[in-house]
Amino acid sequence: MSKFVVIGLGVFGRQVALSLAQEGAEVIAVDSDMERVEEIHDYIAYAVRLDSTDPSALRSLGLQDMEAGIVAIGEDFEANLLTAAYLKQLGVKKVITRASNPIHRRILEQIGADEIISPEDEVGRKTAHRLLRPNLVDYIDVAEDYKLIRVETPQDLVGKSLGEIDFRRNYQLNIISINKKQIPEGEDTTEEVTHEAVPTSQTILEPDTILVIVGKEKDINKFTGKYS
Amino acid sequence: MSKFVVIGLGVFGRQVALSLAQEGAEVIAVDSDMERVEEIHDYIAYAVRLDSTDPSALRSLGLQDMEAGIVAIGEDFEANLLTAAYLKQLGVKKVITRASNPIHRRILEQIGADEIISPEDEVGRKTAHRLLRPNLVDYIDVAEDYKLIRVETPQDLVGKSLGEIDFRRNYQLNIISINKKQIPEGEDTTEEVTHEAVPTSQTILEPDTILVIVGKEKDINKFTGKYS
Ligand SMILES: Nc1ncnc2c1ncn2[C@@H]1O[C@H](COP(=O)(O)OP(=O)(O)OP(=O)(O)O)[C@@H](O)[C@H]1O
Ligand SMILES: Nc1ncnc2c1ncn2[C@@H]1O[C@H](COP(=O)(O)OP(=O)(O)OP(=O)(O)O)[C@@H](O)[C@H]1O
Repeated sequence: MSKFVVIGLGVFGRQVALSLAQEGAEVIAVDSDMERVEEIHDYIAYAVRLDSTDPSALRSLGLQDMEAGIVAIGEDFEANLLTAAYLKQLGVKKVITRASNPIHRRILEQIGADEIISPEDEVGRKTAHRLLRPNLVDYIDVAEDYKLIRVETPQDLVGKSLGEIDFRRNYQLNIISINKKQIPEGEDTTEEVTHEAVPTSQTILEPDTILVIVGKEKDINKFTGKYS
Repeated sequence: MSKFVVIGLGVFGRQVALSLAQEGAEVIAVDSDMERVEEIHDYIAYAVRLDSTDPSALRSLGLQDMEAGIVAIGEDFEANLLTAAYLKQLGVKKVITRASNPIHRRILEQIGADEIISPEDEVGRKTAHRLLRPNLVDYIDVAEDYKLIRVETPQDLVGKSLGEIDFRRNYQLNIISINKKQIPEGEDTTEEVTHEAVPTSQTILEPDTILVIVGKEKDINKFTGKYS
């Protein structure tokens, strides 16, 4: 059972917590503001009012086996920083936090944050690009029921050509790119693209590569279910 | 020359303004806070300190021929609402604004906002989905230099089959979906998928459809440049 702790229940944090819980994950939702804790308590069983800059309060939550901790505190940088640092100290394996400028981002990286998100920056950039291309109906987002994922090339398929595997006919999936493997750590990761051109039926799958796949969610789940 | 007015220079608004300006658009950047106006003035020539809830101040900007107005005020709902309403009254053809809850969203729709964005909600949802699939290296985001776009099927290509056009060989592009045309108005738009299966070489392009394309940015630009 995937366990997460989300600290800070502003718009971003609340959405992370609710979306995780909706998908069946176990979530601890934390905020220093009682109203926000009470509001989310209708949806999330384990909702706690505490000040996350208090290390003993954090320790009392019992954060071993957390898959990740999400620090969603926006305004108060010091609270964000301290909380992220304490989560790392308490052994939370993956700490995701938030920063709205490069200085803060750098400091958070230095204290060990595994991933740093700026929702407003990300969407600001995407909004601008969408506005500049009126003939582009959408930029980056796929049609409602189509998903785009990246997944490690399954061992069983290594050595076969795309033509041989015939993803379109056999899996209803479309392979749009094949990359060298590299685990992402936030927005600055680039993956090396193994093949310069769009993959063709002659392309042979190599070990330690990543397939960029588009298809309907149910077909993707079938494929990842079969090979993971 | 594309003209935009961006009101509210918090993290989101500032990023919208800077990204637009970087791509060569003409931007008017507005905020009631002098510091924010001065900070952005290094990058954007036309930066103005004013209170956007003052209709005569807004009118003095001369907002005819704006391609769009972006109201990026986050906290103050009333200021956001008034500003959006005035922009519509002043004839700005497309008004994009921001809302962090469904009630606010509904009210903004009623006064005529053309598009309503919640950066924190959008990224909160995406973050949760990414956390729940550790074998998925990435979800929805494409490799660094690959882009996914949706573009109206060019008239010249209508009636031809994908095999005939051969997007992969001739354009280095990958068509991953073909949808019925419908102009999006914010996050709640769904497009009807014209073809149930992933498109094949037999698929004939029809009029009033939208191609969902993946490819490298330079190849996409070549294609959209040729046909727009
Ligand atoms: N030390 C702390 N311990 C626990 N919760 C905290 C602490 N500091 C701030 N928070 C909570 O974090 C939440 C989000 O923080 P904040 O209000 O700074 O961000 P925001 O920018 O409004 O969030 P969003 O942009 O996601 O709406 C708030 O509900 C706040 O009560
Ligand atoms: N009436 C107004 N006229 C002009 N600017 C305004 C007005 N009200 C607010 N602003 C400006 O809008 C900007 C963003 O607003 P606000 O601080 O509410 O959002 P925020 O949630 O901090 O933004 P972000 O999440 O994008 O960082 C601020 O710089 C603020 O000065």
